[in-house]
Amino acid sequence: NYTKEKKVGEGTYAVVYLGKQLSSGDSIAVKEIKTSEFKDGLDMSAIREVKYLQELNHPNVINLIDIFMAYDNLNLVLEFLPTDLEVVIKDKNILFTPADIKSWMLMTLRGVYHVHRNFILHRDLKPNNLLISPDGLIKVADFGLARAVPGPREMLTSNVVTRWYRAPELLFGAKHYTYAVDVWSIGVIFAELMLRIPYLPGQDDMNQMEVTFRALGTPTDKQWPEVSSFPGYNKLQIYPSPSRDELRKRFIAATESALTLMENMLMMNPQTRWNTIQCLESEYFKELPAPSDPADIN
Amino acid sequence: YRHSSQFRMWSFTEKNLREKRKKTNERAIGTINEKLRKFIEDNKSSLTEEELQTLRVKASPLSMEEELQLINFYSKKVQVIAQHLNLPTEVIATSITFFRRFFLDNSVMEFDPKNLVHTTIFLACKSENYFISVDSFAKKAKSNREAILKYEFKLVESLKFSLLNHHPYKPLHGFFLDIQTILYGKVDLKYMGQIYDRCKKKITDALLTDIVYLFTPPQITLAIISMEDEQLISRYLELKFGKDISNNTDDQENGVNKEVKEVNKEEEGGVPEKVDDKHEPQNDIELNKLLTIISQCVDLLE
Amino acid sequence: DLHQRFEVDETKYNDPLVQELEKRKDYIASGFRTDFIYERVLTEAFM
Repeated sequence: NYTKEKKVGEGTYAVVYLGKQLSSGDSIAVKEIKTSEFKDGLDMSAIREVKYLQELNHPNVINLIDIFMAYDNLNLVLEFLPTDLEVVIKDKNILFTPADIKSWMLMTLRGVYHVHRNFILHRDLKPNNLLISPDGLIKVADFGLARAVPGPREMLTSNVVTRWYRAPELLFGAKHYTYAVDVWSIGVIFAELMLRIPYLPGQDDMNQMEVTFRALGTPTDKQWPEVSSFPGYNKLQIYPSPSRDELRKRFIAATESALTLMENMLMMNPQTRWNTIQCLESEYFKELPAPSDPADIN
Repeated sequence: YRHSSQFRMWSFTEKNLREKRKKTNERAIGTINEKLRKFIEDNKSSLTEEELQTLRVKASPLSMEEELQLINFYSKKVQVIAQHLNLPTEVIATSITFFRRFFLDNSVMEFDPKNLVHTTIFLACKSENYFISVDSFAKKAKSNREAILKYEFKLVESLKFSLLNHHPYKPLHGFFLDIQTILYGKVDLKYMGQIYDRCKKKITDALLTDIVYLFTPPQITLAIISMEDEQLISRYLELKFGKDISNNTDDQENGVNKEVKEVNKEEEGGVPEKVDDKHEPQNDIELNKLLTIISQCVDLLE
Repeated sequence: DLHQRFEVDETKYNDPLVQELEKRKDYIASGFRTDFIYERVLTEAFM
């Protein structure tokens, strides 16, 4: 039913080919999961991709068209998505407007809301996991680190999310985190869209804390109860939280409600950080400019 | 739930469940008879009459019922071994579910169920984020990595790649909370705690049956709680979904609304607009239908 | 979901297993919230 025409990417556990779905003629991406590499049988990332994509069905989440075995390899047939948000941010030839940013944020938040509504944490949101379809739709992709929301007594690993997009509770080594870690990542992506450069580019895990707190202030028990109970808290350099004015200077193109949205997505205390519903219902998406029509974004 | 792979791929009526098993069994019988015929054909000269007779009598394939007995027997083994490995309740539940689903499309005459026991538990551990390396798993389960990994692919394929399961444990917790709300102050909390534990055990036993294909997790949960305390459940559901009681409140509310509407009419002197009732909690559960489903589920469980 | 068929009303729940977690420092610091747990199990019950 499908052809594999051109290799377009190789990851740790999979090779990605461009191909065609013979019945419809549509372009597809075939993610061929290498099986021999993983000494413990099927790779955990493959299991997660399969497990969660099978349950999700939303215009802003990558669509898993089919799965099949061939020559002892697991093949995921996914919709073809030619580019991603990282490419757009980096390519200075591409000019985009605040209305475009609003459109991308709206679609990203809708996709992640659908993931959270199905009680799934994505845990690796970053610009190059936000793919863009030929008609301009943002699609949340790469569920290789996803997992179901834990039960009350489950412990989670904090070693998730690509460093620059990693929430402070993860940097502190939290084991009982929530959807809030995904919202933090989207907040950093929002900042990056407005700045067009990475917002919190730490060189390593320690430096990531340094960079994060220098930009947004070192959290205290006052605004984040029990943050001081994290191991290593006492060694932190204390930085003041930026005033609204400083944020305005940093994000000159941002409106007041854009800053408010960003501030609440980058709220230090995960218990009070906005969830995707609060983000979607925020003033930012109600005020002008209206989000661009995805098909019109060049 | 209707979007879930569990509903889309793994919910059946008793009739099509039986047909599915019949088909699997007949396909296996066909293969075996073909092999037997070929074997006798190839060895006709060397086989003695007595051996031929033995083949005819002994080498008879299993019937569907016999297959199901074996599958039930080994499902229990999966549960016991997984419990012995101290795995969390949901991992044990997923192991049993994977095992039983595998043998819906595969016959025990094609795959010896003994060879799938460890593989289903191992895959359940990975799928439920309870990762154990195959080597340490092999040591604990007194098996070896080749045997464990041999059928992993085949298992994932037979599961139609649907790994996310909705077990009745979370609904048990959910109803445990909602009963406290609806019957607030009318239930003894210590008693509720005892019921909770007994129901949890019963749910694991229920997973060893076909109930999971025939009913949704919440229906199974309500059935199991009602087996513990039928009165508690009927009172709870009556209050929660009973139409007549809410009709009273509707009447009562309508009564109130009627007055409000009357007032509106006088004030505005116009035709009262229809007060849309979208804000009233939508009660789209047919209580009698739900009670019927629950009692069917109870009968099957018993 | 316009009508979820339930409301989370924590004042009415006696759920020692969950309630004792919300007092633990490591849970509070991680962002743990009991309403997330309740929302999840109630959704599974009424799905």
